[in-house]
Amino acid sequence: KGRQTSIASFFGAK
Amino acid sequence: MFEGRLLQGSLLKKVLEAIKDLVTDTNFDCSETGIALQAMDSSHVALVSLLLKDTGFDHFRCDRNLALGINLQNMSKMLKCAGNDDIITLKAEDEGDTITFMFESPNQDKISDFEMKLMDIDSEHLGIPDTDYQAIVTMPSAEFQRIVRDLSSIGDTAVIGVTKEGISFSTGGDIGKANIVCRQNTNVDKEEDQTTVEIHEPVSLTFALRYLNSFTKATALSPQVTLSLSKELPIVVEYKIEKMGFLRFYLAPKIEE
Repeated sequence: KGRQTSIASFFGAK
Repeated sequence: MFEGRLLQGSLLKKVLEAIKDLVTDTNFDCSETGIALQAMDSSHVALVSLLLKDTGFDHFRCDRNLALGINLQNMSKMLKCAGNDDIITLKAEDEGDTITFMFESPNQDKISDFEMKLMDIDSEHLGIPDTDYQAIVTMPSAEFQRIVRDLSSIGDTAVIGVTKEGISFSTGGDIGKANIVCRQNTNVDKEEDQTTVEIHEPVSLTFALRYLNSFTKATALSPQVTLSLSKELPIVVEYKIEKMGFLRFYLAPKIEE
């Protein structure tokens, strides 16, 4: 059912 | 000093109920434009973004930008002591280490003052790029809540697909599988009961249902919810807070190995 990605991998820390 | 007076105190009560189980401690960033909050959940799979604009407050003053570190469970406990029709005033001194919540009953015959210790939280803010989403669906928030709850009884991940026909939600588990399709529907009396689909590209993404379930605790904030999807990007689940701003949830997708 797929691997959960992390939200931080999409939104870089400012 | 910072002071914000909200005539519709129930909005703040609903916001806390919606996020207190997803995020533990976070900063309420207060500035002259309002109150903003951005926080990841403990597993860094979801992100909450709240905006309460100053114009939505009956009275708003913020002399200096303040980051008020708050434990959301504790704040929720205090806000539970406010009546649904109470006016809620938030107040904090620039150099203070507490925040006060004042609740005024509608006919001003009962005034409550609660004071809570603030925390030092060094939160790094994530940059959320403006995105032109491939598909944007607006639907009744109660409908979305019902679908997510029903699918959660069958499986733990949902495939959400959007085509020009409408939006589909599918799941599967030990006992079997389920697929729910909501078609575009604009011939209803109240606009808030509409389901509208704006689509540039058909898109299909997989998400963990337990996070979607958690997001639907915000259903009381708005009769509608907007779902924005793009290939290989987090879904945005947005509840607009009338005349004030929004409560947005971003959820990272699950990708096939």
